[in-house]
Amino acid sequence: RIPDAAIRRLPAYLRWLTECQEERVTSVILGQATGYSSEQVRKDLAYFGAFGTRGVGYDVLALREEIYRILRLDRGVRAMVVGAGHLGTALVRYVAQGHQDVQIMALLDSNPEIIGVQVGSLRVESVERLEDIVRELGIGIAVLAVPKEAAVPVADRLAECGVRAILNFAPVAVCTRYPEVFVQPIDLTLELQALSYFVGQRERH
Amino acid sequence: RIPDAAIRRLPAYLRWLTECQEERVTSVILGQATGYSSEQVRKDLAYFGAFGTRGVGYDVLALREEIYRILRLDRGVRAMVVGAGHLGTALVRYVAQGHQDVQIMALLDSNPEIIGVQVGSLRVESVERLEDIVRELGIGIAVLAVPKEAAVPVADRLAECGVRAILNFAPVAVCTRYPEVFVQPIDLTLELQALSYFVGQRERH
Ligand SMILES: NC(=O)c1ccc[n+]([C@@H]2O[C@H](COP(=O)([O-])OP(=O)(O)OC[C@H]3O[C@@H](n4cnc5c(N)ncnc54)[C@H](O)[C@@H]3O)[C@@H](O)[C@H]2O)c1
Ligand SMILES: NC(=O)c1ccc[n+]([C@@H]2O[C@H](COP(=O)([O-])OP(=O)(O)OC[C@H]3O[C@@H](n4cnc5c(N)ncnc54)[C@H](O)[C@@H]3O)[C@@H](O)[C@H]2O)c1
Repeated sequence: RIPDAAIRRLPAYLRWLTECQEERVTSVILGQATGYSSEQVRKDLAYFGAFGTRGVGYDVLALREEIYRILRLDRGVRAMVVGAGHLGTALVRYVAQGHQDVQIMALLDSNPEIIGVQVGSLRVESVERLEDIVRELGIGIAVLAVPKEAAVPVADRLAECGVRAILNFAPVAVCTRYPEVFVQPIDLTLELQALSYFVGQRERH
Repeated sequence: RIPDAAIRRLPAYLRWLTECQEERVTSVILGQATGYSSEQVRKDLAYFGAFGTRGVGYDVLALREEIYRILRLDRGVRAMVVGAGHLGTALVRYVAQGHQDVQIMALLDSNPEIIGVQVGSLRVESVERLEDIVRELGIGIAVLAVPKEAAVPVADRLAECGVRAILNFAPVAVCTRYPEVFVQPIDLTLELQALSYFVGQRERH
């Protein structure tokens, strides 16, 4: 079984490989560029077969296409956002700016005053239609941008109608009774805590 | 020199250790709980001194206090957000929900219609006062939640007046001419790309 964390690192490797102009890259360079140890890079890529040649590194194009295939980005990422508040709106507008292999297909909310509003190229739809929209659009991924108290019931509905991956911003565990759904929690305060180190670091120099 | 990525993992270890009820924990358990290999955990912690005893693991309380000290959370994280739009507002309201060691002290914007508005416990201030606010409040960390075209000029101002760490949401590189400022870019589409793998994974079972 491939550890989830290895999967989470692949998009960062892919982003860098897509912009890389070289023909070959070593695990040291790929690690430095993305912030991981060269052992971690080698270990991650080894889960998916041996692409590198000892001492010569990896073929950039081949590795790029391999990661693209592993992440199944060739099918396109069909996601929806539940919660058209501040966070949901910021995400929909950001993704629409052209991350071509990720597409947000629908934006749902429960507030009658927000339903029907245009956000980017989407019109906010009612969360009542969640099951229909997942089925009609073939949605596999949902972003949970609802308040804490709404998160568990909404996530249960997502699991029941076939969504298999959830990016969860709400500060509560969801889908604990649905082992077939992969839930990735996000907490941006962890990023701020890490930055605290660098503030201190700089002061000492 | 400690790799940046090792620092970024520490808050995830700390979050788990803070909730852990056991007296001791091994690198395998800490790794499984946070999604990293046990080698990665050992390697990360070894940068800061040897806390673990081979075969017995780490003392949870001691490790927690050590990471807390390494991240300098004892001083509290004093951050500000520039850009009081959707993302900035969502962040301020979220952090205010009680992540005690991270505090957003100020929220700035350039739009006269937003300046003066109350968001959580903060009143939006004018970005004209950026330098004064950084000095008066002793701000070390800034979150960049402004549009792409405003990001570089705002980040330069932050660097010039002493901010040493920036969480950058804008899709453009900032502070490239200020090596003393640590910039952490954030791209939530990478999280969505990683989830694509899990959708495919589940379908195959
Ligand atoms: N993890 C992080 O780093 C982080 C950062 C910011 C915000 N958050 C969290 O993300 C969530 C959204 O934050 P926000 O600032 O956008 O909040 P918000 O209040 O602006 O938006 C929430 C939206 O959800 C809608 N909603 C409520 N119940 C619903 C339901 N049952 N079905 C569908 N929609 C529903 C509301 O009408 C509202 O539009 C919150 O839970 C917040 O705590 C997390
Ligand atoms: N990286 C990611 O995953 C991600 C996700 C969502 C949004 N974003 C990015 O985050 C940024 C903010 O997104 P948003 O949805 O909140 O946008 P928004 O338009 O809602 O908010 C931007 C705010 O910045 C203010 N602003 C503009 N110029 C400014 C300046 N010079 N100084 C201070 N404030 C200024 C505007 O008045 C506005 O209130 C954008 O760059 C967006 O692309 C990134």
